Amino acid sequence: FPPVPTEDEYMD
Amino acid sequence: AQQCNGIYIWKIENFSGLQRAQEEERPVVIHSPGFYTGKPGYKLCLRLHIQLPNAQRCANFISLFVHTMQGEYDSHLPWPFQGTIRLSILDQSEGPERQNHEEVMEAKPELLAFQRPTIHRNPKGFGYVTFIHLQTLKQRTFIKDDTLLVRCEVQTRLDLNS
Repeated sequence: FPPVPTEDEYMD
Repeated sequence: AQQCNGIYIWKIENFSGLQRAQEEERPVVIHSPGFYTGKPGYKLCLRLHIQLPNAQRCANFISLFVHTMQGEYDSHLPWPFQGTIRLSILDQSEGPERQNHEEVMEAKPELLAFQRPTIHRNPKGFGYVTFIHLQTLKQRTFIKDDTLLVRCEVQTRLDLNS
């Protein structure tokens, strides 16, 4: 199945 | 970096150096330069991870996310961002059977990732934890001259209205 996009937090 | 009709190509050089770091279990996270979806347009950037061999559920995957950034046109643009984003890792082989690895995603305006950024780069990104597996990279010429090409093609609601 194609991957599902998700929200993802990243701070330097 | 300005655009040609909403397409941005991110050249990631010395890719073997990143793979070596990952094999040595050192976290690999890189960000592209900011780029505009048009003139006027939204300012975005990409974030790429090479997940470690011992990562839960996403070991040895490349993760790929889009972040909104504070841009010079922000006060003239509709927010939240709405549109379609196509992310691709380009097959750099010659010939007709060339086949990029790509995913298309619709922006979800209710997410924080698509709200107008209040700092340099929106901490919330949107994209794929498991975009492509490192083994899959070997199946085609995705890496050429130790360089990986990531393409981001953005079709904003703005373009559709104009």
